[in-house]
Parts: sequence; C-alpha cells; structure tokens
Amino acid sequence: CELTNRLTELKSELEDLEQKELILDQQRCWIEQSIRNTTEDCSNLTYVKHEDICNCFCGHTLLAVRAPSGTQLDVPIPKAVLNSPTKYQIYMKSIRGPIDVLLLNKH
Amino acid sequence: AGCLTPNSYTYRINSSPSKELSDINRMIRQGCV
Amino acid sequence: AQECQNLEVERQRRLERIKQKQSQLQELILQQIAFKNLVQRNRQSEQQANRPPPPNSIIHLPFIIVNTSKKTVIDCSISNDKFEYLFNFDSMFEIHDDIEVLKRMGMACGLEVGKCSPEDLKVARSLVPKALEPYVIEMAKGPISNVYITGG
Repeated sequence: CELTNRLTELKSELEDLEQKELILDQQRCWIEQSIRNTTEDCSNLTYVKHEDICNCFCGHTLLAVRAPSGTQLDVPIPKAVLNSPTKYQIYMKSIRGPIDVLLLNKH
Repeated sequence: AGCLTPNSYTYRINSSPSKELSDINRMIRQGCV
Repeated sequence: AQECQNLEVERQRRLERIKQKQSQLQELILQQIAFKNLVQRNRQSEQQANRPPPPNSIIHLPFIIVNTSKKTVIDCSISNDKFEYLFNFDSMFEIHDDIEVLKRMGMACGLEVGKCSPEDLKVARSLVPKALEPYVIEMAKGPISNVYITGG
C-alpha cells in the first residue's frame, strides 16, 4: 500500500514538474524576444561611455573588445617557466568581420 | 572549430554563457599549471 | 518498488533541469532589466545634452572587457585583416562581458545580489513582461535556489 501511494505521488509530481518546465520554456521565449526587441529597437542607445567602464574597474588597464558574435577567444592554461615570469595569453579569432580593440587608460 | 590552441579554455562573444568567462577568470587566478 | 525507483530518478533529473532553466531565466531577466535601464539612461542623457555623445567616447554593445593591473606589460600581434589577435600579458588578467559591466554600473537594480530597494524593485518590475514580475519580486530577496512556481 505504501509503495502504491508513493507511486501515485511520484506520477502526480512528475506531471507538475513537466508543466513547470513548459512554463519556464515559454517564459524564456518571452524574455528572449523582449531582449531582442530592446536591442534592435534601441540599437542606437545600447552603448556605454568609456568613463562608465573605467569607473567599474578603477586603476586598471582595460582593453575593450568589439567583435562579431561568435568570435572565438582562446585562453591557454598559463604555464610556469623556470626563472621567467608566467605568460598569460588570449588568442582571438573572428570569422565574420574585423575585431576592434580599444585601450582604455583612465590614468 | 575546436580550440585554436592546445590546453585552453574557449569563449565565444555574444554566444557563450557568462559562466564560461568566470571559469576562465578562475583558471587564470589559480595561475600556473 | 523498481518503478518507484525509476520515477525517483526521473524526478531528480527533472528538478535539476528546472533549476538550471530557472537560473538561465533569472540571468535573462537581469539582462533585460539592465538593457532597458541603460537605454533609458542614455535617452535621458541625450535629451539633456540635446545631442548624442561623441562617437569616440562610447562603446556599443556587445563587447567584452579585458582588465589587468596597470603595471602589466601587454604585447599584441594583429593579423592584417584584423580577424586575429594574439595578446601576451606578463601578469594576470580578467575577462568580463558587457552584462557584467552593466551590473557593476548598477543597471540591474541590485537584483544580481539580491539587494534591491523598494524604488528599484518598482522600476525593475516595470521593465519585464507582466508574467515575469513574480520572478523579479523573488529575485529582489536573493537568488532563487529552490523550484519557484509562478503563475502560467
């Protein structure tokens, strides 16, 4: 009897969870559409100023990278080399258009 | 395309989730292998 | 008993999937609020200044930021067509996307850390589709970790 009750409970809960997942998928579609509308309708207003970025990362050297969607960044795992500073690398490769890099140095 | 350089983490602009950037930053902070 | 066992496994799997989808939905809601706040701020600034900012003083989304100490020596190689860049740093760096910058600018109303004032919550609720408002209210209290049931 206990197992039968548990079975009934589980089946009911799985139905609820299935319903919940469908609602989540629907809500994701709504918000993605809403984001597309915002970025397309107001494309001339989706920008930040250099000072906005500099204020977020005080005292740092900043590289702002604008590149086509899908541009690939590869960051190799740093290797320690005896008696010389560890090298850190970023390799960027675009297939759809040029990459623009801006050096932001508030100081 | 797979990784462009061996033993590296990959992120695609405006496509990969932000979490992949957090993974890269953590890997850099943990420093050398 | 075997069937119970199978359904328990399926239930756990579904719960994990729902939590992941919920986390992704929260991130998208944050993005939407941040984008709309940014657009409103820029629109107001342009109206006050009566002109758009100089093109060489702004960066359009999407972008990423690489930040490193100001002592870091950066060596950069660029292909002729600017399709490939290789950066060498002699010190650590961090990479952040534009959403992270918008959050640091306060454009997500503090929802990303669950610290949202009543006024900011009111603004944030007005920036998302009505059906998603319950999420925003819940996010204002802190990241939603359990399965949160909203209306249909």
